[in-house]
Amino acid sequence: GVPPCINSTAQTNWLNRGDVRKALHIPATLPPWDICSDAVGEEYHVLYSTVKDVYLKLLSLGLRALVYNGDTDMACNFLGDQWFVEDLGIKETSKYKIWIYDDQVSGFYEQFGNITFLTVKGAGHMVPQWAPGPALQMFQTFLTNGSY
Amino acid sequence: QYAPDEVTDLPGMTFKPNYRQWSGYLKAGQGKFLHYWFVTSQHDPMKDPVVLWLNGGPGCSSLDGFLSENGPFHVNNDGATLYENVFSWNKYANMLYLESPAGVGYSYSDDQKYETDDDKVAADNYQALQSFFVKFPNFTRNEFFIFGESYGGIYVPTLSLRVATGQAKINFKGFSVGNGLSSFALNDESLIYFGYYHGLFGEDLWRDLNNNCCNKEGCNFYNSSSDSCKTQVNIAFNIVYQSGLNEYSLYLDCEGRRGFSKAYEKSMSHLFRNYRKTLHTNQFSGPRSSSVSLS
Repeated sequence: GVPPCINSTAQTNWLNRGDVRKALHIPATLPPWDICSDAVGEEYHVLYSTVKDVYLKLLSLGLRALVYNGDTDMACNFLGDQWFVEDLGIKETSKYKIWIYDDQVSGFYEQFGNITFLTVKGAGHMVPQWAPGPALQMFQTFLTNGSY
Repeated sequence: QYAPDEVTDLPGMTFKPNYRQWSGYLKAGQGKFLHYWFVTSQHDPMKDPVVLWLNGGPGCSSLDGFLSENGPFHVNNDGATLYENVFSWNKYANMLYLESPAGVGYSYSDDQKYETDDDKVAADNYQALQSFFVKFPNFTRNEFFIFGESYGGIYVPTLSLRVATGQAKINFKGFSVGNGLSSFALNDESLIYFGYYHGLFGEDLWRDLNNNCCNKEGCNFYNSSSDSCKTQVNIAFNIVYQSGLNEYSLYLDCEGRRGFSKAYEKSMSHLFRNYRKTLHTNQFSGPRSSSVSLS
């Protein structure tokens, strides 16, 4: 299965080449690669309708968290994730404000203790693909616990 | 490092990488083997963090993350040659891509049974992670983070909890989710507002949604018991998903519209599950015909 509106032909063709499979140590007995698995998707059982409790446990352990959203996505839209983070009930420690990449506003963010909610302006579902520069800066900032 | 898995040469790679990479298998549950692809940092591999990347679905491959999103190289349109991604996340981190669960991509199970659930996926991924650090013991001291996208909104926190509370010695520091599914209710509920305030719904539909799904206490677009509300929400969801818009990026063209598999819709059935059953079967024909007239 291929996700709607996504063109994965090139990578599918490349990954299915015999010499690529050999280089990646893929057994010859395995079926061709595809971006999504019908067998898994059709037999998958969803157990969690929300991961709120899981987040609260993780944050209580002192872990750092970042929830980011390309703000033109409609499969998992930014507003739903913003509401999710706000609904965790953690006191806001940083107001909603802009962040900058390459001298331009790249989105907005707000912080609640050790969790940050951040938007990537103009990007869709696959943020690193459609906003690669801002995504890399965001990634590095999170890893180093820096300021957005 | 696990020498047998090292990738020394890749077809279509015309440049010399300044990082090392390994591809092979990590043992998960009984008879399950998850394919991984590990690339070291271009900066300082022994000091930089190790980051696990998981795509969503459920049932979609993290190699899409590697080859289209944040990996060090992507595939040209010819499907044969590769080009460098200057914004690769391995500029600052050692990146581990895991095809999960078994049955996805090149991951497999000996018995070829691929029925699974959220908790089993988390358990298998945790086991695979331990298998990774057995193969790559030099990286156990590096800081470790888990990143994911889409249905990774479920995969990432559930795996993170196992890593944070489990026995394995992993220097776990944090996690991140991009465009993730965190709450079915909030995802559905917010989409109606997103659609209206991006100009996807007209005033008539917005009025009908409000009249049929809202009361003094608020609106319920997620699981209303009102049939008339369900009808209006269906119309709204049809506009978002069936009118020809790119649901993953509102302002981008929809590529390969005719080619996508309906099986993928089944794999994405976590989205709007209260409405999916009727999404294609109701008689609404507005978006397609109206898009013609609008154009």
